[in-house]
Amino acid sequence: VPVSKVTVQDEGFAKGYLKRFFNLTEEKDPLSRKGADRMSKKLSEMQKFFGLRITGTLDDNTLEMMKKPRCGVADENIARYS
Amino acid sequence: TFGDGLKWSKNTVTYSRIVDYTPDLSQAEVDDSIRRALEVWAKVTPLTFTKLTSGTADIMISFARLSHGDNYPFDGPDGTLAHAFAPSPDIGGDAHFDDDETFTFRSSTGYVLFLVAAHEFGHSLGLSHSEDRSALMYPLYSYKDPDTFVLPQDDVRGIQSLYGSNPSGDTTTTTTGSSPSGDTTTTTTQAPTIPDVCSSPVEFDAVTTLKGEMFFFKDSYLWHSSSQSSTPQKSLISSFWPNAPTSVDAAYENPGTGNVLLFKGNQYWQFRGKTVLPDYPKRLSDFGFPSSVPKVDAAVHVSSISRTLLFVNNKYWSYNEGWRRMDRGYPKFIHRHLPGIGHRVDAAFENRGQLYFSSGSRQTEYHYQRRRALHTLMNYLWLGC
Repeated sequence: VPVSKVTVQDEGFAKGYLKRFFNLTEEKDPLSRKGADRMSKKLSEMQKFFGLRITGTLDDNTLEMMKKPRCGVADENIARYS
Repeated sequence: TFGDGLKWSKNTVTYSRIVDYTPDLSQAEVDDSIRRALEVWAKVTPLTFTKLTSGTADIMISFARLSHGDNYPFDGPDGTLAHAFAPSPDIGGDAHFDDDETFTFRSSTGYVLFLVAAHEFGHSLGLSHSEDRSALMYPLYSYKDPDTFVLPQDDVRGIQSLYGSNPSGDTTTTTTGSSPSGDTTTTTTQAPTIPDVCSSPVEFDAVTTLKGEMFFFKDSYLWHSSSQSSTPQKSLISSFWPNAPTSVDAAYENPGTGNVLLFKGNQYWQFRGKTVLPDYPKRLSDFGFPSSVPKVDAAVHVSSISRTLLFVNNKYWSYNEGWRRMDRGYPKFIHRHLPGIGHRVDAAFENRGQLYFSSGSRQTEYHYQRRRALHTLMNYLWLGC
């Protein structure tokens, strides 16, 4: 079975990245499973934007892309400044 | 774009003097990087940028660390390099640079401020992020040589969809005017309208390399190919080399100096980066040609023999860059001494150790030492058609 190299810290980093750049919002109900689905959906959006393989899961390539130097403006047009 | 027509409703946009300069660069280098970054957009739009020495400008520019008062804190070294706000009053248009980064003037060690600023000013003017990897507005930083930077077509299309193209003609003019503070800079340049080369077989006027990148010349345009982009970028020659002739007959890079030489008619120009060297253009006779030579058809530096071959009609000369003079025994007939490439050459270049001689819409890959043609291919293959 392939062992994921993604750590808990990586997952936290990815969550922060998606919140910042792909408008991932916190689920109000902590018991809901929608949170995971939302994260997966946002991961898919991010993977599509950067031309990565769309898996909806946090893999090494996705994590590597997240750690590249970048502009701090959100990649989603709907994430407007106020 | 951000949608909803988010843009400045005027063509003269003000930007601020910088209060807190980054210590990574001299103030002159920061000012020059910012000016050139704005010029990138001014070249292809009717926009002009005016620098204010006091008061509130549309685009306020600052360097800051971590939390800096806009609810979008920076994150220390690497990660987020900068951010900017879309056009609107107050904070709209402002550009902030993370001072925990190491910014450079042109070195690839660190982040080139010009490149980061040009991207951020795209946001300041109303551009969102692009999914095109070769675009300036792609959200991830990638190094490009600032001396050879040309705004990619995706960005040109984006900004021109907001502001239109530059109506002032195909020249670049940068004028420094005066204001009460004596510190006002206005930049105007025309946007290129570029033909579609893929619609018909293309015949190159000239081809040259420059710092590992390739430039294909056709009429008043060039196609600029780099390792960063799979699709060559198109622009006017004059927007890349403002002092170059409108079109060129031949071009080559002298690898010893890194300079590019452009030939047109009975004259030639030498450029270091985008800057023409003093005392140019010179006459072909200064290069060593007899006065009977009216123009050069093609030129290529052959690295394996450290010589530059220059083609005129059905003959070619060999130039010794070290001695700065023509070799003896030339000109020679092309078809006799370089068999397999025909009688005339329109353009020539070296790529990854192989020579390419272009004639009409086709070209020949050539092994110089064996004097053998290896392959024949179409010119347009180099242009991503």
